[in-house]
Amino acid sequence: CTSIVAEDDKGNLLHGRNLDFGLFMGWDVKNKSWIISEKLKPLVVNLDFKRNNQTVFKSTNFAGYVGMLTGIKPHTFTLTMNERFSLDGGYIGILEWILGQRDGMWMSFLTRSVLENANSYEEAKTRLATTKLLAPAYFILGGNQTGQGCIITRSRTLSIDLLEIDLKLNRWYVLETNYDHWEQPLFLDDRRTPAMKCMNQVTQKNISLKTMYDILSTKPVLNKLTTYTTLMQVSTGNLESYIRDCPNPCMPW
Amino acid sequence: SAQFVPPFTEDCRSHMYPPNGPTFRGAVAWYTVDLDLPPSKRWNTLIADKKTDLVTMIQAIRDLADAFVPSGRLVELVDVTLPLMANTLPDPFSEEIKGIAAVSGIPLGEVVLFNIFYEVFTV
Repeated sequence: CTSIVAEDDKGNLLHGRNLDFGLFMGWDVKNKSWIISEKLKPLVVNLDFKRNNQTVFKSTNFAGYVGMLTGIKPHTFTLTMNERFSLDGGYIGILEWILGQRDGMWMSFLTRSVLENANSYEEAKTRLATTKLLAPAYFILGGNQTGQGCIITRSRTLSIDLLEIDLKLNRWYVLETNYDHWEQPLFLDDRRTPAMKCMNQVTQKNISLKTMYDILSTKPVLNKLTTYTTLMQVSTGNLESYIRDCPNPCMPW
Repeated sequence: SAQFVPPFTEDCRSHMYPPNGPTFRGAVAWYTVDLDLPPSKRWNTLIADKKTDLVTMIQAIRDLADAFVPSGRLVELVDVTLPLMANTLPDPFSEEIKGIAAVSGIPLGEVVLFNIFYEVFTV
């Protein structure tokens, strides 16, 4: 996965993501594609969650999955999550759950609860940073005011790091793939460098949902695992998604 | 030239928007989820529409499990134990997942597995 929150030179917060899933879950040699990724693509839907006929939040989901991986609380905040790998992983959280220790939250139920109930970027940030989880994760959060964009790096029990947009440091965007931002990504799976190269080439002056889509369409940020691309703009409450393909030659991940 | 050797890193794309061409498979349909409905009813419309695709996807995961454990015991384990897990999940998720299983006809354990896949997959 690749998630980006960027602030343009007019103070608009833009949030884009590629949802990559299905690694090592069966390769279709004939079609040069991942079996599960291909089966997920027809399930991609945009959802408008309403209460009293008013939109509470919107999301891009796989039908049948009740948690959230990509969502927007219009005019308030935008949220995506990327997978984080750690030896202290989800299987430990599941074992604890089975043994009756149930003070942690399932990751996608937390994101759903935050989108449904949090009413500000700060409130969302606090809940995502402090709630105990069953598995590690990256939460990428965008707000509705200047400087409100961050990557929350989570272990199961701790908030390990928070990286925020900081215009004074000329950090006008934050970008997360699936590696701790203070570490080098696995050389075989470096989607961060090409994505940052393209962001820096576009510049803050020209960043928009359109140019963000260009970056999310550049290989290997776009790869054989990419099921959908979502673009969100909190100020307009706009969420748009597109089902993707990656024509050969294309990285498997 | 960089494009034709791994990791096939392209020059930064431009003018890809509005989405078109070989990297764009299609637009995404919109559905409303009415949070005023009982949790077990909220997903009915969507699941009724996507039932076939969901069954196909679950079957692919079942085939994958059988590839690892040809005896079928792994799928059996999922179908027997994960429904118990459903009752331990916090509401409204437990009821929503049961509603999805009821409408789709997919065994409850397999719908639970689909919904906790993030934690399971870290294994």
